[in-house]
Amino acid sequence: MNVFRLAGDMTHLLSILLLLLKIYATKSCSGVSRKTQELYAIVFIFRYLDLFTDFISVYNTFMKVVFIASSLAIVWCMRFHPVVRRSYDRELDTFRYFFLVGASFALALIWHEKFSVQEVFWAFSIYLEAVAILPQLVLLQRSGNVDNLTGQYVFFLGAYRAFYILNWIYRYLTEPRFTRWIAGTSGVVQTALYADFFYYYFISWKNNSKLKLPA
Amino acid sequence: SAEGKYHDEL
Repeated sequence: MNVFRLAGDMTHLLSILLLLLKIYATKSCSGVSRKTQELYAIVFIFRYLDLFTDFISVYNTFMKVVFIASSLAIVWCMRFHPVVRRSYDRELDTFRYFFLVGASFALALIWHEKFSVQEVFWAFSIYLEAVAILPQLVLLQRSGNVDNLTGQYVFFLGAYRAFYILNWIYRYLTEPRFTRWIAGTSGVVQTALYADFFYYYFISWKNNSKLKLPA
Repeated sequence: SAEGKYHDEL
């Protein structure tokens, strides 16, 4: 574990806590893409298939459980919570994410660490996570005003993988024969997809104005 | 197993 990876995990955890806070405090999920939340639930379930077979550390197991449980809880709230579900932007959250799932799985069948069920699903979860934010970014563009907590959620969700890129660089420089080509390539694509959001987020922070993504 | 430790990251 290095400081970059710890910062990445804590930033990721913070983003999830911010989203839970927004939904709990406002009893609303306006501006939040349920499709992105469902994609993240799929990402965590298929990435952590080794949850019960490979014990890495208490921290690792704990965080995996937190990520799976929180993503499922958020999807449950947005689908079934009697109050929260009413604020879901159903008519704006229309990204056809089936193609993202299909393309990620097809790529995982071609490019993986090892041709085994666990490794193909692991690569699938890595590729899917890279594009999972797309429905959320599209929703932000369509729903003009973005509330602070939702903006902060997306910001920290994008920042966490940037910390992981620093972690991979650090490990590549300090550990012999360390490579993470699949996660590294996918992580760069994932972080790049946030580029324009980061730009408009910085502008809104600098001008102390409401975050606004151009349609 | 050593193999299992491969995915030591989240």
